Amino acid sequence: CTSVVAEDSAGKLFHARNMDFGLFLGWDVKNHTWVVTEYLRPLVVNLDFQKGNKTVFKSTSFAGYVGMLTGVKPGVFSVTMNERFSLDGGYIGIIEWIIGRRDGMWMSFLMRSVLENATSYDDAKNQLATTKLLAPAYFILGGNKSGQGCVITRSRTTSLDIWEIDAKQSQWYVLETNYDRWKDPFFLDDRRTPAMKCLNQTTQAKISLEKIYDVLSTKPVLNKLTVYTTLMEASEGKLESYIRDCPNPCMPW
Amino acid sequence: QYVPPYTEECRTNMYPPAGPTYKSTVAWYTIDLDTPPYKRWNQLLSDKKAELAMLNQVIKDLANAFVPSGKLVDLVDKKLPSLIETFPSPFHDELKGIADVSGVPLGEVLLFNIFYEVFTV
Repeated sequence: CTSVVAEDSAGKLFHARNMDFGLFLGWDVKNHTWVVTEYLRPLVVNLDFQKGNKTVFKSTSFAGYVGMLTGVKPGVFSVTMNERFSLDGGYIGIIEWIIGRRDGMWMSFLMRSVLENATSYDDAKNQLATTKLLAPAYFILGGNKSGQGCVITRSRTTSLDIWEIDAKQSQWYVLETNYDRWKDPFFLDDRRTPAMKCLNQTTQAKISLEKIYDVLSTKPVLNKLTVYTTLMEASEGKLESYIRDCPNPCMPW
Repeated sequence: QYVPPYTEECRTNMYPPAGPTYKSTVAWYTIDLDTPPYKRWNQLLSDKKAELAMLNQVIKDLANAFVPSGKLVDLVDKKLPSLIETFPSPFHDELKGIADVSGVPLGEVLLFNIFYEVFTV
């Protein structure tokens, strides 16, 4: 996955993501595609969660999947989640859950709970940073005013790092793929460098959701695992999604 | 670049989405949180049950390729459903509703919903 929160020169925040899923889950040799990725695409839906006929939050999800991975609470915040690989991974959390140690939360259920219940950007940030989880993760959070954008790097038990937008220090965007920001990405899977190059070329003065879509359409940020691209703007409650394809030649991840 | 990692110059003017990297827009559904959890996904799953069944079959085929005896799928179908009651509300009722409407076994619906935790190693 690749997630970006960017702030333009007027302090407006944009949040977007590529959802990549299906690595090693069956390679179709004939069509050069990942099997599970192909079958996930028709299941992508946009959801408008309502209470009393009023929107509580919007999300892009998969039919049959009740947790959330991408969503916006109109006027308040937007949030995406990227997979964080670790030896202390979710399988340990699952074993703990099975043997009765159930003080952690399933990642996508936490995301949904935050989208439903958090009342502000800071409230969402606090919940995502402090709730015990069954698996490590990156949470990428965007708000509705200048400076409200961050990447929360989570282990199962604690927040390892919170990296925030600081436009005054020229840090006008935060970008997360699937690697800790203080480490180099795996050399065969460097989507961070091309994405940063394209964002830097765009410049803060010209950034917009349309320009971020350009970045997320550039190979290898767009790759064979990319199921959908979502563009969000919390202040306006905007969420739009597009099913993607990556014609050959294209990286498998 | 025609050798891996197939990098390219930064794309421009890709929006509005069109062309070979764009497949389709995404349909909208309303999920009414005032309806009982068991029923709130009914409309969506009625529309998408064929697609969910196809994904489910592909995952089963992959599992059977790794464990040809079929014991892995058996484990998911027979043992995983007992975990459902340990899930917090409203998720366990929602998952039961999805399994009933889609016709996909409950254990397999549950596995789909905990895929992230399973695959973070």
